[in-house]
Amino acid sequence: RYQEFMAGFMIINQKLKEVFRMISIGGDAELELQDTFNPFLEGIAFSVRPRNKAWTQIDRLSGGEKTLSSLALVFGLHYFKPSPFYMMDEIDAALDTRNVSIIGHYIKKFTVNCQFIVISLRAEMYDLFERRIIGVFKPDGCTRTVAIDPREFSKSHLKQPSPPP
Amino acid sequence: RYQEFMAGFMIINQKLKEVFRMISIGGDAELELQDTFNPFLEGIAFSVRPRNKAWTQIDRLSGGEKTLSSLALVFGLHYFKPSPFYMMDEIDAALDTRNVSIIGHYIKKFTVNCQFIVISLRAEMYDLFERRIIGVFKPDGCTRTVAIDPREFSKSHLKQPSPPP
Amino acid sequence: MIIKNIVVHNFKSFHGTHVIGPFFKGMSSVIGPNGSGKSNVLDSILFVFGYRASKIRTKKVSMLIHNSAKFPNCNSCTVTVNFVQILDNNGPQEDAQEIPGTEVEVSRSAFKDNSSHYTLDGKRVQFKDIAVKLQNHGVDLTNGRFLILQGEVEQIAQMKPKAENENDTGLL
Amino acid sequence: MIIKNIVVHNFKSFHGTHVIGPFFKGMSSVIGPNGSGKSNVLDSILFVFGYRASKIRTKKVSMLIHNSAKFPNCNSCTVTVNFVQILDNNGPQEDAQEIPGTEVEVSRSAFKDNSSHYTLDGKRVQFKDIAVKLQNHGVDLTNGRFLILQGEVEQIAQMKPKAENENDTGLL
Ligand SMILES: Nc1ncnc2c1ncn2[C@@H]1O[C@H](COP(=O)(O)OP(=O)(O)OP(=O)(O)O)[C@@H](O)[C@H]1O
Ligand SMILES: Nc1ncnc2c1ncn2[C@@H]1O[C@H](COP(=O)(O)OP(=O)(O)OP(=O)(O)O)[C@@H](O)[C@H]1O
Ligand SMILES: [Mg+2]
Ligand SMILES: [Mg+2]
Repeated sequence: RYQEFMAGFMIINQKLKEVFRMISIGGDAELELQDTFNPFLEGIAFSVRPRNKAWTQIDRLSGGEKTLSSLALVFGLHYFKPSPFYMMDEIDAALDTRNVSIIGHYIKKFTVNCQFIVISLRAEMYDLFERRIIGVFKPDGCTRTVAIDPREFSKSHLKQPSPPP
Repeated sequence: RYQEFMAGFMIINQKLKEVFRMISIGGDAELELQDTFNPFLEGIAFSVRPRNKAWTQIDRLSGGEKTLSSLALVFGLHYFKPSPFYMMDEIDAALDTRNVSIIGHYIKKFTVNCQFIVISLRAEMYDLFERRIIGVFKPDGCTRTVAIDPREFSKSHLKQPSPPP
Repeated sequence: MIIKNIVVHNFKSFHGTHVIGPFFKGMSSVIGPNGSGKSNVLDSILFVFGYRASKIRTKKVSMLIHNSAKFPNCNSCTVTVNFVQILDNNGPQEDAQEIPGTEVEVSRSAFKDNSSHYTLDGKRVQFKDIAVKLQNHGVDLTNGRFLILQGEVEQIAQMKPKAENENDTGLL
Repeated sequence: MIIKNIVVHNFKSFHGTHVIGPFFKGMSSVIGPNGSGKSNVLDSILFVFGYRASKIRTKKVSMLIHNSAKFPNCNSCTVTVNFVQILDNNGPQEDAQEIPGTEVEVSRSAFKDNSSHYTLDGKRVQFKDIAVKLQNHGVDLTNGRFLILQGEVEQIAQMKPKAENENDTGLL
């Protein structure tokens, strides 16, 4: 059992590092066993080194840095034990516009074989979703939704006659 | 003492209503005494009616609706007991772009006689701050700040020679 | 396996019957103004997956039944999630083929007396039957890490060391 | 009365001495990438206003002293806030005139042994002297509602009824 755990732990740690390095462009992250000989006793600590900075415990990071660390962990765990779909609500609330775009593009590459449903208020995120948008609105106290294919919009837009010269 | 409290309470409630109606464009809000004869015992409840919807207790609202209710309360209290300055960190995290803009414009009108320092990641908010921007950056692990006057930028931009025809 | 659509009936801010979707393999975004009902879409999934009321931002399941000034008298709410399997082709999303006959329909209804029941492909079942069925398709309801609720993302990294350990042990 | 500038020395992510500002009457925005130090600017105000370490996202005040790979050996941190009074003219911000001679300088330093001391206009004082001085200028430190920390805005409206009552009674 210890063997299985250590094998899984090494994979998750490796994937976490890969993902975090990619989304923080120069940072690094690490899962450390508090007690190497008895991992089930003391647990696992999560340390992060944001780009250009020192290794820190998670609780000293800023809101945006914590968000990136959490997402790296979720994406890292996915490689070890994939889930067929993910549903995420406003994961970009604390991210600056550049990081919203980085996470959005990562999800885009990442979802080659997996379904992602993302609730977002940030244009830098939802503008990347070219295939399916669910629009939610509440005209009179009752919610209605509509499924939109943005590519159909741009196609029909192209079909329009060019404006008179 | 009861008289003073009721007088203050009426003013705060009135101002809260005015502010909330303005920022929610059709909604309403209300502070209610749980026990009209003994307000110090049971406390005050905060009810909100978002535009087009029913009166609800705060805990049933969405993240953005709670944020708007909180800000209406803060701005309402200011009329009763003004503070010379306010400092707010990412109050727009849960707001859609339209509400970010509404709050930004409200702060703009509101700060006629008061100082507001707003930390924000949303362009719809900080683009409205035409006089002073503090840029914060961390090139190598140590924070540096710079004070910018955006109007100087646009002036020098206008001074540039027009491109050759 | 992917979520094909979600059918809600009198659930939270939805009055009447609404089909949310269709969704496909790959990425879908859910957008709309504050208070429109986006998080309620996620809540519908939490509901069908057996989460208790406090995780669905409410005290009792009866409060999930639609209740508005216009329609104050709804007696029950139902959420049905339709899953389907797709051919894994590692290719662009457009080519994902739905495999006919692999549809799975999971449904939960809740009533004013706070009772609720589950159905799987139309048959009344216990919640654990649904948990097993989903587990066989790779959806691990004990771990729930494929769902990130509004406001929760920052604390995933901040889990106590022991909690992280349980998380990883749970994965194995 | 407005904040004219904030001078930080070895405080959190600031190494050395930095002047943040100048600020004027009206609105200023603080912008920058995640982790750059924006909330640390607000923390510097909390520090000078006597907030305890747990409200400044740290366990002990000694952890507010700058500590990085490059500069691991700072012994103390200091934050000085310079206030000044302005002529209230109800006009556009540009016209606000600073009134010479009304400057107020509030400062706090913290050391590795977790001790800290305060100065007011250069003189060592107790924190309560600062609280009184600020109170006279309309800054009510007991109420703190003019400061909204990152992640806090939603819960202002969700205060328990009794807490809201204390809040209002405090105002009167
Ligand atoms: N049982 C119910 N009946 C009717 N309306 C309800 C019910 N439960 C919740 N609501 C309403 O649903 C709305 C909240 O919806 P939701 O949280 O999905 O919004 P949202 O789109 O996620 O907004 P935000 O962007 O602010 O997070 C609230 O206005 C609330 O009053
Ligand atoms: N004592 C200290 N010495 C050096 N660096 C510190 C110290 N305390 C905190 N920091 C660093 O300051 C950074 C946090 O800064 P801050 O919270 O101000 O960021 P922010 O600009 O508000 O980011 P966000 O937009 O994500 O909220 C972290 O990277 C943290 O490591
Ligand atoms: Mg929401
Ligand atoms: Mg911050």
